[in-house]
Amino acid sequence: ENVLRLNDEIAALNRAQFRQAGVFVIDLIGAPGCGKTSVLEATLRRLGNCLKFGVLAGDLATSRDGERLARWCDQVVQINTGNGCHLDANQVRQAIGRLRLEDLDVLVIENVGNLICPVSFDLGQAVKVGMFSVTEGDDKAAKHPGLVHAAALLLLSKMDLLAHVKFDLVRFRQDVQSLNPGATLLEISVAPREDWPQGDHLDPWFTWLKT
Amino acid sequence: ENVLRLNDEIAALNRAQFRQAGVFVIDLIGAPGCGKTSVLEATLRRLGNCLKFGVLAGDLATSRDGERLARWCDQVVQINTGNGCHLDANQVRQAIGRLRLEDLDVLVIENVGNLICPVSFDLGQAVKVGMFSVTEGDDKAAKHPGLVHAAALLLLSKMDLLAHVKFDLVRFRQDVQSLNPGATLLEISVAPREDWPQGDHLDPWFTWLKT
Ligand SMILES: Nc1nc2c(ncn2[C@@H]2O[C@H](COP(=O)(O)OP(=O)(O)OP(=O)(O)O)[C@@H](O)[C@H]2O)c(=O)[nH]1
Ligand SMILES: Nc1nc2c(ncn2[C@@H]2O[C@H](COP(=O)(O)OP(=O)(O)OP(=O)(O)O)[C@@H](O)[C@H]2O)c(=O)[nH]1
Ligand SMILES: [Mg+2]
Ligand SMILES: [Mg+2]
Ligand SMILES: [Zn+2]
Ligand SMILES: [Zn+2]
Repeated sequence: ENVLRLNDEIAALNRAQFRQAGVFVIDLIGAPGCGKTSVLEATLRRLGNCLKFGVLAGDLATSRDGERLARWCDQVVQINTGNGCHLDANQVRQAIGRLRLEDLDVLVIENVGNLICPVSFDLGQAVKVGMFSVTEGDDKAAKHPGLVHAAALLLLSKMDLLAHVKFDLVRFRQDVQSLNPGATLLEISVAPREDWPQGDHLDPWFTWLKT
Repeated sequence: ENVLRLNDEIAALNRAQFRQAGVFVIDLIGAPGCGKTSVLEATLRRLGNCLKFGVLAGDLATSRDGERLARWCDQVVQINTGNGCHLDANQVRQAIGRLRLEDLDVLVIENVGNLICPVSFDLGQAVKVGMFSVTEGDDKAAKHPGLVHAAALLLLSKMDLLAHVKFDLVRFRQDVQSLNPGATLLEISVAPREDWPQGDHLDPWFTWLKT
């Protein structure tokens, strides 16, 4: 309705500004605690030398995520929404005024922890990335078709805990495939498992980012 | 605004109907996959003989939760919201028309998986119960002050996994205490741990329910 249309007008301005500055922008959407900040911490630490990152961290309250990420990146802005259940294009517009976009290759917008509302709000991003974790249960893709449809990339994290939880990986993959055959699904973890030499399992994500 | 005011009028009608029928109604709010349905499954199975339960299961899509709960309870209604991020009083009003309220002691409304939007929508319940799980990380109470304020009872589930995750229990308890000194916090699990003779850790929750 009216709110959405106004949002989309501002999103279009953001999108133009991002294109002008040559910044690839990701809207990262996932449930509370699915591991968004943890993946970003590892990404900034490991790829911070080959790509220049900026981050917008969205939360109702606290600056905990912004502080965690600021340890590894000097272009971080924390947005607090109060009781707003999703970031909107105007909040993003205000926040990027505090960044030097020309100096960035990639801007990651960590949306408020919420699998639903952020899907409907364009922020001006190039792609939406949807994130799930094995501890949430294997039915979450089926339960959130809107996000699976809208995402170019889907991440399934905390794969290190697979042996400790009831999670039917075949069923989850099938749900994703039938909802969005075009989406890429990457199974990752920031924590170690014996069969991962690197200590974590983030290379598929790093490869996708760099391409 | 207008939507909220209309919702509250219908919520008041629901509340009167619940009181009339002598049903204790809980609005259960928690993130996707925090374990709401699992706790309800165990509750229906273990207390179904001493208390008469009804359940409303709210999800964007699928009837998976409703089907899981219908195995243990014959008064279950599944509500699908489409892309609605919270149950509203009108959806509850429609759903209870399909229940025999007079035959119930307790009605549990499992809200859509979302820690934010359901907080603002009165459904006519007696109490809101907020639920977190250790796999989400220990900052979730601090990040969702609205829910912690509004809840009479807070549940922290998946306590069986505490040894496998980074979770500062002292810090989490402190956050809850400072946000809402009046709230009760119960630490529970539906899965076994060696030091729990019963095979799970739900007795604090069962005791609270029965009182
Ligand atoms: N075992 C394991 N735990 C993880 C992994 N990723 C994150 N965690 C844990 O999951 C919890 C939540 O991680 P965060 O990165 O804060 O999650 P988030 O999605 O940013 O949370 P919000 O921003 O509050 O929605 C923390 O306790 C992390 O240590 C993983 O790959 N494996
Ligand atoms: N280890 C462990 N796993 C649990 C526990 N409770 C639930 N789970 C697992 O967590 C996942 C999600 O459980 P659900 O009960 O479906 O969670 P939910 O909150 O109802 O999810 P939505 O209704 O989709 O928001 C499932 O894989 C469960 O097996 C617990 O106490 N311990
Ligand atoms: Mg985060
Ligand atoms: Mg459920
Ligand atoms: Zn919303
Ligand atoms: Zn909402």
